[in-house]
Amino acid sequence: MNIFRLLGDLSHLASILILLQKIQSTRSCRGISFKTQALYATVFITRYLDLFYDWVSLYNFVMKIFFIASSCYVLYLMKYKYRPTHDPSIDTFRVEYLLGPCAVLALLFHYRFTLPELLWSFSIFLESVAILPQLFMLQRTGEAETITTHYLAALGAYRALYIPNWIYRWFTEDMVDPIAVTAGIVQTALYLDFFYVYFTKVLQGQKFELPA
Amino acid sequence: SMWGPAKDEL
Repeated sequence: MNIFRLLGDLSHLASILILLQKIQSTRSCRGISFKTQALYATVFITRYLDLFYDWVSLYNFVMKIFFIASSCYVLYLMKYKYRPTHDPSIDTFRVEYLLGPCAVLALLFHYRFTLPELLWSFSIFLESVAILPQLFMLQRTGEAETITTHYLAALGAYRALYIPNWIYRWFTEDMVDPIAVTAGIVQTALYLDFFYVYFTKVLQGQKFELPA
Repeated sequence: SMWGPAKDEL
């Protein structure tokens, strides 16, 4: 564990708490892509299967349980409790265009040809693009509630912080995970556009609005 | 360097 990864994980934790706070305080999931949330639940369930047979640490165990439980809880909130506040007509990204290529990539790039390893690889690739339905929705509506942009910023910061973590590990442990690093760099790059607007508008006290 | 999965990461 190093400071970059710890801050990254805490940022990830914070992003989920901000998302829950957004849904509870506005009693609405307006502006949140159900598809992205469903992809994250898929990512956590397929990646953390090792929960049942590989012990890493208490920290690792608790975080995995939290990520699976909270992502399923968000799906429940969106699908049942606040269902009327979700508008599927603007959440139109075709997730099959993500699931298919990620499955192919997992078959091509993995560490062992076993089902858990293939699912792990699949989850890494899927996580890197899972935010696309959300960003697509943002692009379509052209604006977002400030709390939603804080959620996205915390999620993006988590990914960005993993990059110095990998550089640090490369130097101190001589360890490189090429699959996670490649997917992680792609994932962080997807946030660049969002970060630009977040820093130049939201953090200056303005509303998140994209140019028409 | 050692190339392999970083399974301790989340």
